[in-house]
Amino acid sequence: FPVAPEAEDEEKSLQLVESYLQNFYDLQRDHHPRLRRGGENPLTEKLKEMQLFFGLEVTGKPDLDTLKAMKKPRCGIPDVEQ
Amino acid sequence: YVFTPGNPKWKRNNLTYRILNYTPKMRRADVDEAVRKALSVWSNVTPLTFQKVEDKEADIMISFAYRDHQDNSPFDGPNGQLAHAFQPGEGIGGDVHMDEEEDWTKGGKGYNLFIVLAHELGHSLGLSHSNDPGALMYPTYSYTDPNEFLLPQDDIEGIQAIYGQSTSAVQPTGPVTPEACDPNLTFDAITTLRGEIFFFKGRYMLRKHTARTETELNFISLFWPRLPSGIQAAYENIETDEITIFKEDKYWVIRGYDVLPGYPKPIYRLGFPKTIKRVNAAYNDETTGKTYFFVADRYWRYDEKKKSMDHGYPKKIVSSFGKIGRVDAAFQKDGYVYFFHGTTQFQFDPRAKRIVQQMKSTSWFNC
Repeated sequence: FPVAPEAEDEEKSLQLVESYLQNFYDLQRDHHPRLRRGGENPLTEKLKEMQLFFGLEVTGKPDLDTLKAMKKPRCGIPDVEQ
Repeated sequence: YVFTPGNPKWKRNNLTYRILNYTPKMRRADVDEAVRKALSVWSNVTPLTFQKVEDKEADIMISFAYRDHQDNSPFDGPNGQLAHAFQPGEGIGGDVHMDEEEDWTKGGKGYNLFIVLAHELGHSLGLSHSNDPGALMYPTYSYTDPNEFLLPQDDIEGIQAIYGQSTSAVQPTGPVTPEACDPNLTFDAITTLRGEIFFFKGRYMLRKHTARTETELNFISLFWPRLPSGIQAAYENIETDEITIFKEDKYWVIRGYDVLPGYPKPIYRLGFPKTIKRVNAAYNDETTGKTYFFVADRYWRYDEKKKSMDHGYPKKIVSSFGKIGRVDAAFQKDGYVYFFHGTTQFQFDPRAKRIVQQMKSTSWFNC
């Protein structure tokens, strides 16, 4: 069956979030599954860092305002030290 | 402002640049001009100088590139990442790469080459991204008319912290990004718009919906690229769903994102005498359909249906509205008129014909 549009959107949004945080907020590209040692999900942590930088509400979630900011055309240089 | 980690900087003030190739989307002369102007943004406020060289290595090599261009940072096609640059240093250090697949222009359409170049040169000189939304070194693109561009104060302070002040006798200063809860905040103009309130200041607008706590800060150009910055008066005609914007002796009529054709027009079409050079503030009374224009210590009244000024005007502001002084900005909401004079705001009841409350100019921002 065709994927429901909402689920497809969600998949796209997640890809956008991940690649944005990898490009500009030094989110490590996880090539090898690792045992999680507790603590916050790195993606959530980086998302909060990005929301703080852009003066967005720091939710740690890819909410509408955050996705809107990520879709804006921008400079290719990261916002944080790589 | 933020320095690039490790505080890299050029050891000399006299730097060279070279344009390696040109985008076919702009005339060569326009690309040269955009590069020259972008470099002057930084040389105007520091001791730095930039000399153009041909056919040899320069400190700053500027080029247009496609996708993977052998620097480990491939471009991503139209939109997204527009350009990148390298911190000061030998070889690739200082170089600027523009994504050739972007729609480079010298105006408000597509991406303005001058604006993006000026930002990237900030990296070439040792600055990283600033989180000041009004700074040139803010990471996301926003258009400003190059003829009106002024390097913001945040960027001036950043680059001077690296290279020192300009050698000119008068030190340049730049616009500061307005902050909603700044007690000294004053406004150029204010209007309601489809249930929201827009507060204009310089090239910015603070957008407030009374049902939301936070205030949104945007460039005026984000919604209306054809409008100038520094507008002086604005009002909404709810009946026609239009706002009218004033600057000096011109006015624009806007509906949604569109500036209606044929604008700007001279304010004299509205019936102002030729002696009037600008309008300070305006508001439209939704119940009577009359628009009030404030100029210095007087005001006019305009009939939106007859499209002409009412007779018997101008009148003295104090005679009809009390001691509110000169009006910087005004708007009407829920039957009350709000007059702004500096950092003071007066709430006026047109039924009782008197001021019913005095507040601070920032009272709408939940500070």
